[in-house]
Amino acid sequence: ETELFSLQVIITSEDSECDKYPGVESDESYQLQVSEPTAVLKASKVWGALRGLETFSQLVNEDDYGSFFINESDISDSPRFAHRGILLDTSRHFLPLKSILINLDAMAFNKFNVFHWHIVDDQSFPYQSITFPELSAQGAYSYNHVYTPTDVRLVIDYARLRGIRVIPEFDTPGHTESWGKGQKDFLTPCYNGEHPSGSYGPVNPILNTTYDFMLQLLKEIRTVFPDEYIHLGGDEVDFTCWRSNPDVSEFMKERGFSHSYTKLESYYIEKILDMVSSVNKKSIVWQEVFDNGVQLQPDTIVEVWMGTLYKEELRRVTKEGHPAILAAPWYLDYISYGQDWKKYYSVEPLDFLGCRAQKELVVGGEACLWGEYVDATNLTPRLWPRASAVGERLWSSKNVTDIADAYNRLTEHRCRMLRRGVAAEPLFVGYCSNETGDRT
Amino acid sequence: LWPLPRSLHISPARLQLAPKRFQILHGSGSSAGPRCSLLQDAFRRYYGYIFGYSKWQNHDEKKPLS
Repeated sequence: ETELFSLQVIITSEDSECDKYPGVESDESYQLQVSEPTAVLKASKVWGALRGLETFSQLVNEDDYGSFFINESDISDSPRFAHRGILLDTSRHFLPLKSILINLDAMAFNKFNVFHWHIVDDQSFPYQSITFPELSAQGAYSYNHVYTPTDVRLVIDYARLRGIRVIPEFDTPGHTESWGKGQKDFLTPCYNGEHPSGSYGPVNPILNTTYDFMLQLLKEIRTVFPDEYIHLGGDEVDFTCWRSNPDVSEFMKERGFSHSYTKLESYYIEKILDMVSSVNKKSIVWQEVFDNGVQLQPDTIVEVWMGTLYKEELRRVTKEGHPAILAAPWYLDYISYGQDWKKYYSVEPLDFLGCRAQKELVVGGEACLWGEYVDATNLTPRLWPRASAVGERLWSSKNVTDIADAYNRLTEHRCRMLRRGVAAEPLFVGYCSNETGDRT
Repeated sequence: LWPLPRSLHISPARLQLAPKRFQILHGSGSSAGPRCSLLQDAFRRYYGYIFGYSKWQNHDEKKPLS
């Protein structure tokens, strides 16, 4: 056997984008040629080089005698979809920084490129805002369960070094219970008949102070998160509280909304979407915002999450000309007995009724791990390698569907993730060759 | 490989890699050089992934990456 002495990495375009952040337009393509005496990895931008380095590292094997070898290879590669995301929920359970960073590593091993950081929700507000520090001071589980500006910066930088975008989700107007603790009058007071019940509902859409606050917060988010997009949420808004509040009813009457609370929600969301545009960001929203008929800017991305009829939703969203992200079939918080990775692997994102132009509007997908039953103790094994199945579906060509071949490769990939410190759970029976008796 | 690349040809011919001699470096003509910390960091990281988990060699002194 002859020896491979080096891997030469060549960025071919004038602007390597070395000092930039990755974005939805980032070029991740690369060519890799492995032959004696040196391998050559060519990419237009650094993002492609990162993906190619991952591929190169997977090609190197170690034999039983401790010698490293690689087969001569010729690879040309680029992703099928531009948006390949993992949603992690850090509100329902707080995730320590270390867990987030390990999962960013695992994302890079699987060529994911978007960390959808579901950073706040009803249960807690761990994001420490510079403008509104009381939000986390009052809304986090404890003073320990917060992401400081330094922590957030670290996550963004760590992700950038792996070609991963960080898109924060600040869900609004629903799922905002934790916001109300640190921001007076932000939430709608609910009524029991003529009297306040003591509970609070979604964001109060009838007060000017609500919009002043949101604009200030969005201005901060703009400066903290470099990505072009902000996820505004917009899901599961419960109208019960708005319906009970006499001031909201009066406001609805004045505006001519009759009894349509979806119109009230639309009124609120449209103002927030305009604010997002005014701070030079673009929006991603959950599908209900689209379903409720909110006037969306054409470049607003709609994320399809409802499991039933998601193909019909993709058809409708793209028919209206909106880019779409598919999450519905990849809710990894649902667990079942056996090899459910096959179910995730078998999803074809473009399998819906629509013309070519509609299908081109599907920018990608996301595997989602909501936090109800997941914290640092079980997040990683529940996520990996099940999310890997989604990763290949979003990266590889449409015709890469052979389950038996995928099983063999994914089993080995899971062992590779273990070696690199990611506690990925087993796919099925078997072992990893590097396991030793004293390894736990 | 995971995920599977778009186009892939792997030949049976094998090449050896010696951890103490193998280097990941910027090729000539690259618009990114040693000042590109993103790539420098990635070179170090992937050198570690390739050679750092050997059951035989992980106690050896690692060759610093130039």
